[in-house]
Order: sequence, then C-alpha cells, then structure tokens
Amino acid sequence: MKLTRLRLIGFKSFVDPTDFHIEPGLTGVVGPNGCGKSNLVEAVRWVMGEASYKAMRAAEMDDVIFSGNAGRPARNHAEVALTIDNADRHAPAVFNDFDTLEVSRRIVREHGSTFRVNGKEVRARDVAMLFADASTGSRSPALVHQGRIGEIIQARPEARRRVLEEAA
Amino acid sequence: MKLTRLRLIGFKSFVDPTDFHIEPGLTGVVGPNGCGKSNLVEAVRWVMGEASYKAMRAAEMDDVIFSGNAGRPARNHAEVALTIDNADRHAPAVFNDFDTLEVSRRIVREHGSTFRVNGKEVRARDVAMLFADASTGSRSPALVHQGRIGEIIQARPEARRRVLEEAA
Amino acid sequence: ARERLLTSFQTVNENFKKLFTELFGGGTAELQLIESEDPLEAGLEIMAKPPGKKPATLSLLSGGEQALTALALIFAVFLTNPAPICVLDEVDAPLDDYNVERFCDLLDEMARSTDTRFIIITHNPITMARMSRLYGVTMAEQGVSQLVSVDLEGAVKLREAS
Amino acid sequence: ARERLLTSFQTVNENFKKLFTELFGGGTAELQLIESEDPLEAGLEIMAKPPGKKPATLSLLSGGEQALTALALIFAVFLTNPAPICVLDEVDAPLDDYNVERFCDLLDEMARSTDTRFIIITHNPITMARMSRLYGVTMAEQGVSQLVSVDLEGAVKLREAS
Ligand SMILES: Nc1ncnc2c1ncn2[C@@H]1O[C@H](COP(=O)(O)OP(=O)(O)OP(=O)(O)O)[C@@H](O)[C@H]1O
Ligand SMILES: Nc1ncnc2c1ncn2[C@@H]1O[C@H](COP(=O)(O)OP(=O)(O)OP(=O)(O)O)[C@@H](O)[C@H]1O
Ligand SMILES: [Mg+2]
Ligand SMILES: [Mg+2]
Repeated sequence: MKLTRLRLIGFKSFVDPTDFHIEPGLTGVVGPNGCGKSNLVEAVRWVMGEASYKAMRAAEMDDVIFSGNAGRPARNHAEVALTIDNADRHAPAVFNDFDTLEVSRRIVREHGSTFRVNGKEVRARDVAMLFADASTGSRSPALVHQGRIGEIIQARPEARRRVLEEAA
Repeated sequence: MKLTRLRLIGFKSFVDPTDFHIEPGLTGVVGPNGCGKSNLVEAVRWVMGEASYKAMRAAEMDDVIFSGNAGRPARNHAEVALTIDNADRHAPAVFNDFDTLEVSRRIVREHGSTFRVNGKEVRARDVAMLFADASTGSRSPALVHQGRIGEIIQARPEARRRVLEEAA
Repeated sequence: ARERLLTSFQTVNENFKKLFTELFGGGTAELQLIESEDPLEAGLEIMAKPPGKKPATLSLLSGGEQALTALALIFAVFLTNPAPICVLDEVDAPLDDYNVERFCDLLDEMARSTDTRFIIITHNPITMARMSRLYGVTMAEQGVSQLVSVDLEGAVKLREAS
Repeated sequence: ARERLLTSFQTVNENFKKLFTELFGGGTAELQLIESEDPLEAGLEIMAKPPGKKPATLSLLSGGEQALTALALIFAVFLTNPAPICVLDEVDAPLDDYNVERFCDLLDEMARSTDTRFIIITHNPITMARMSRLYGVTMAEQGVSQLVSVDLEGAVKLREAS
C-alpha cells in the first residue's frame, strides 16, 4: 500500500480545501514560523485515528476545527482524507477488493468523529487496523513530530525502551 | 562590575590554556557540532560556583576534567578563571579595594574544588555572594544553556513560576 | 516574600508584554498567575496572541512561536536586573529568518541600553552577520577545543567547517 | 513477548550501529538494555562514540550529537519494518552543515532502498536543496494556511518570506 494524497478541509489553519499530492522520494515542506507546517503532520496522525487531543496540541478534540480569524467565522466541522493506492492488495480482506482506498475522518463540533473508507462508515479501530496492515498508523515511529527528538533524548531509560516496543 | 575575561585550562575539551576576551556588545561563537561551544557556557557557570554536576552534563564533578584523547592522557586537574573589572567598586567589602578581581576555581581529581579570589583561597559561598552582588551567578536567568528554552516551554506552571522567583 | 513576588511579577509582565510585541513585530501577550490565590503557590501561565491569530496558551503555539515567546520571558526577567554577562546557547535554532532578524534587533537594543556583554552561540548565518565579532571553536586535534578569532566575511566559509 | 522484544532489540541494534557510523562519518555506538535482567522491565541506554572521542552515554554528548544519535535510533527502528510514509518535522534544526549533508545522504539512500515516501519539514537551506521537490506553506491571509508548489531555485527567496 502506498499513501498518495492528503486532503484537508477546515482542519486547523487549513480552512480552505487543500490537496497535497504525496509523491515518491523526498518532498520538502518549508515556510515561516506558525504558517501551518506542523498542522500537516498532525492531520496525517489525526486521519490515521489518533485519539489523544494532546497529540494535536489541543485542549479538546474540537480544537482541530478551524476556529476563525479576523475575517472569517469558526467552522463547524473539519475533514481530512488520506488516499491509499492498494494495487498490491495488502489491505484487510474487507477492503481488499479496491485499487484505491480513501480513508477519511470528519469531526463535527460537539458530535465527535466519524471514519469512512470509500464513503462507507467504519469504526476507528477498522481504520487503525488498515493502517497497521500498511505498516503505519498514528503512533508509527516514522512520524517524527516537532520535539520528538528532544523527547527521546530526555526520556528516562524505561520510556526509551518503549520506542523498541513499537518495532517489536 | 564587568566580566572581561574567561580562562580555561584542562576544562573538558579545552585542555590547552584558552583565553577568551569578553568584549562589550555582541560576541558570536560558532563551530561544528561537538566542537566545544556549550563547554564554554558550562565553564562560566562552573567558575561562578555551580554545585550540581548534572548541570555540567556529567556523572560526577571530576568529569569536567579533560579525560584524554587518542594522543593525550587524561589530566589530573582543571581550572577556570573569570576576571571582573571592579572600577565601579560594587564588590563586597572584603574584595572591594581591588580594581580587578580574578575569581578562579580549580578541581583536582578526587579532591574536590578550591575557589580563589586574586590568589587568596575563599569559600564557595563567598564567590556566590560576589557574583550575586554583580547581579549574576551560576543560576542567573541570563545564562541560557542549550535546551533551556525547551525546558521553559515544557515546564508545568508551578515550575515556570520559579523563573519569576529568580527575578524577585 | 509574597509582596516581593507580586511586585516582580508585575514588572516582569510589563517587560514581557513589550518584548513579545517587539519580537513578533505585533500581537500581544501576557503572563498570568493561575491555580491558586497565593502567588507563592500559583503557576505561571503564558497567554500569547501572535499577529493575526487568536490568543492561545503557550502549548498551542507553533514551535518557533513558542521559542520566541520563551525568549520574551527570559529577557523580561533579565531586564528587571540586567546581569553583566548574558550567554545564549543556540536559542535561535527554531526561528525563521524574519524572527531571527527581530531577535537580533532586540539584542542590539539591549546591548545599547545596558552594560551587558553578550555571548551568542549560534549555527545561524543571519545571527552571525549581526554580531560585533565572531569567535570560532575548532577541534583541529580530535577531542581538543581551540578558540580562534573569525573575521566576519570569512565566517560563512569557516563556521561549520570541521 | 519477551522473545519478540529481544529479537527486535537485536535487529534494531544492528541497524543502529550501522546508521550511527553513517550519520557521523565514523565512530561507533550501541544500544544496551540496563537496570533489569528482564527485557520487558529494562531501560534502553544509548552508548555513543563519535569519531575521535571517548564513548559516552547519550546525555553527555553535545546537542547536535544527541540529535543525530536519536535520528540513528529512529531510522534503526524504521528500517525493521519500513512504513509507506515517513514525516520528519524539523529534525535537522541542531545540526551543523556537515551533519545535515550526511543526514540528507541517508535520506537519499533510504528513499532508494525502500518504497517510503518522505515528507521533510525544514528551515535549513541545505536540506531544501537536497529535496526532490518543495512545497511552501504560506499565510497570505492571516491565520489561513495555503500549500503552494515552490521551484527549487526560487526556494531560497520564498522559503522564509511571510
Ligand atoms: N483550530 C485552529 N484554527 C485556526 N488556526 C489554528 C487552529 N489550530 C492551530 N492554528 C494555527 O496554526 C498555527 C500553528 O501552525 P504550525 O504549528 O503548523 O506552524 P509551523 O509552520 O509548524 O511553525 P514552526 O516553524 O514555528 O514550527 C498556529 O499559529 C495557530 O494559530
Ligand atoms: N572531560 C572531558 N574531556 C574531554 N572532552 C570532553 C569532556 N567533556 C566533554 N567533552 C567533549 O566535549 C564535546 C561537547 O562539546 P559541546 O557540547 O561544547 O559541543 P557544542 O560545540 O556545543 O556542539 P553542538 O553544536 O552540537 O551543541 C563532547 O563531544 C565531548 O566529547
Ligand atoms: Mg512546526
Ligand atoms: Mg552545544
């Protein structure tokens, strides 16, 4: 399975629909402080099923919904979709007939999150299993958020051992 | 009081005598990773009386003594000296007759540290008081070690309040 | 002690508000004592509103915004009783070019208005270019540090050369 | 579970030793399980010997050396079961120019030897120059992010322009 596309609508500062084509090799992302780069990283973890609002730099999960600026009001919902190319047919059986899988998560203020795969509503754990079968997921060691390096360096030895358990 | 000069002999990677003239305004210090820049910062805190070896990135205070390299053996002692221009006569009475005060700290392996002011041995707390009268010291908020910014950001609110207590 | 902490809180807060707006080229921020009526038990919260954004606690800001806000706090404390020496070890690491320039503007201003001598450890070429002088630390012999004077033009070549 | 942790420890350790030497252009390092006979209770210690230096635990290394060593650990775990996507958010911040180039060499090698697609968030111009393509995130309208394609030559001008 390959991840090919990330779409955001109303997620944090990405209020307008944003279409990020994820191409092979090395893609750099640049821009000034506070422009939204780390918000992209959080969107990936979020659509993969991240349950902890603390991992989203939020005080509650609704905080990931665009909260408005000087010219625009806050939004009522946010959505992130991640497209998986399943040509190699490694997806869980229930999804494995498809060439392409679009996983989406949508949150509505005070109504929580809904997950869908190709438009069909599924449970959060189905999404977690799908990404686990793809050797990734919201807790993947390959998703290195800003400050993760400092956490590893400062961690006490028992906490660092858990980094290994992710690999086991 | 103005700090005008820092000398290091045998302190961490500064095994050979090093003379750092501290001039007015902004002095930049540059160099590759691991070349010794942060060791300079630690030398300043150390000569001011820093008692905690953890603040020196060490497992015990003797670790600040040059521990040898491929070509040279470990040293047996280390010394750092900080020169104070006391033209404004703000030093504690016992030191205040001098135009210049040289504060030095010398550590001998397994024998601990000795402090001197203008060659005369003094107690660690006399040195702490001297620097406190100069509005500085090993715990001065103006000595921002590598990672201090991260500590402030990650600190819980009660720990952060202690930053204020330094000012009070 | 309670009185002294409150007084110093107010002074630091006044400095902090000004320094934040200077470092961010706009916006507002303030310190708050929380979780207790007693200042000796309270926590220090930092509310910050960078230009064009909503107010938020420090933990919700971006990495660079957090670093710049923490610098405003450090300097706010510093200015209440300026030390003769200020050493900053790689504080500019997470800052973009505009924030680095404003950080250097503030250093210039503090160097002018205090007698403090500043030692700024940096990997950032913009910061290097704003210094009055540069020293390089090298390890020509493995594991042995040497301090050398670096001329400002030569800096860009020498600075990172091991 | 104990067996599985030990096996993965050995695999990760083998990767870690190779990656450390690659990233540092020399030197040696290894992982150690400490404080308990039982791997499920043990702590993970990291011993590292950068080129020309004495072996030391992670906490005694310089800031940049610690970051590079932590990267070797992260990639050592990654290579045991490469994910289809790897996102690195400003991991190059404390690295000097030579270490950044070796970090980018390793990225090139992993991009060649795995199917992983890499997203590298950075403020570092050397890293930017080594990418296959660049996207910029801008906030032309305050508080609203937009993703734009950036040509690699134009990068140096655009990258930090707010
Ligand atoms: N729910 C929300 N609605 C609108 N804007 C938000 C929301 N949550 C966060 N933001 C904005 O997103 C910005 C943070 O973006 P982000 O952390 O991605 O920046 P960054 O590009 O990674 O910066 P740095 O280089 O400093 O790390 C904050 O300034 C914040 O104002
Ligand atoms: N007692 C000692 N004897 C000899 N060398 C030492 C001693 N203690 C530390 N060192 C060496 O000093 C180096 C650390 O230097 P320092 O932390 O000052 O680097 P730095 O220039 O700040 O690097 P960075 O840019 O990565 O922060 C270590 O590599 C270590 O080998
Ligand atoms: Mg960020
Ligand atoms: Mg350092």
